[in-house]
Amino acid sequence: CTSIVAEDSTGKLYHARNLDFGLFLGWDVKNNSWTVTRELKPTVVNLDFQRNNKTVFRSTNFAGYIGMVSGVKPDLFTLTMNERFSLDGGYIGIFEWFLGRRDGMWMGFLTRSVLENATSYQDAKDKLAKTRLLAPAYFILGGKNSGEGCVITRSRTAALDIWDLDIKKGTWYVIETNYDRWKPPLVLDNRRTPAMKCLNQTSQENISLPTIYDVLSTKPVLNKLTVCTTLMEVDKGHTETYLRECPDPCSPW
Amino acid sequence: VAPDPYGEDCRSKMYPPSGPTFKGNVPTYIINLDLPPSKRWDELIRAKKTELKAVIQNIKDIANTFFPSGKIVDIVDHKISHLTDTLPYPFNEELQGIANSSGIPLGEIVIFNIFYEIFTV
Repeated sequence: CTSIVAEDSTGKLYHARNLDFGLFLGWDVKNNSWTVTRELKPTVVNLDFQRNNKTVFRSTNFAGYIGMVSGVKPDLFTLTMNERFSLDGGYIGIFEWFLGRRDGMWMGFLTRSVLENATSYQDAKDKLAKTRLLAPAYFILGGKNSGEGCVITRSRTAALDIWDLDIKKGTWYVIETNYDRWKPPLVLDNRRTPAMKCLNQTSQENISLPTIYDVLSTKPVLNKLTVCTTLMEVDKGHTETYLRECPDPCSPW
Repeated sequence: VAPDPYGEDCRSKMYPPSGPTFKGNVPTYIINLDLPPSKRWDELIRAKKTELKAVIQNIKDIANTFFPSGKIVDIVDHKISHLTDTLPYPFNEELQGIANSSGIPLGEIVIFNIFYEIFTV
């Protein structure tokens, strides 16, 4: 996955992501595609969660999946989750759960709870950083006010790093591509460098949802695992999602 | 460092989405949180039951390729469903509701919902 939170020169925040899923889950030689990635596309839906006929939050989901990987709480915050691979992975958390240790949260349930119940950007940030999890993860959070944007790198038990927007120091965007930011990405899977190159080329003055869509449409940021692209603005909870295709030649991940 | 064989110059003017990298729009559904958890997902699942079944069948086919005895799928169908009882409210009841309205075994719905935890290694 690739997630981006960016702030334009007027202080407006944008949040967007490519949802990549299905690595090693069956390769269709005939169509040059991952089979699960292809089968997932017709299940993608936008959801409007309402209480008393009023929107509480909106999300982009796979039908049948009740957790959240992309969502917006109108006028408060935007949230995406990226997978973080680790030897201390979710299978250990599941094993502990079966053994009776159940003080951790399943990732999808935490993001759902945060979108449903958090009352501010800071409240969401605290919950995502401090709640014990069954699996490591990256949480990418955007707010409503200038400087409210961060990438939270999580182990199962703690926040290893929180990378905040810092406009005064020139950090007008944060980006996450399934690798810890203090380590180089895998040589065979470097989506971070091309995405940063395109963001820098776009510049803060010209950043907008359409120009972020351009970044997310550039190979290999767009790749054979990309199921959809979601664009979000916190104001009024604006969200739009498009199913994607990566015509050959295209990186398999 | 060798250049990325799949890399390309930064794209521009791709929005509004169209052309070969755009596969389609996405429908919107309302999830009414005032309904009991077991009923919240009924409308969506009724509309997307066939697509959801296709994804889960695909994952089962892959599992059966690696474990041709069918034991993995058997365990999922008959043992994993008990995991639902340990999951927090309202998620446990929502999963049961999705299984009921889709006709898909509860264990398979649970696995679909904890895929993230399984695949982080």
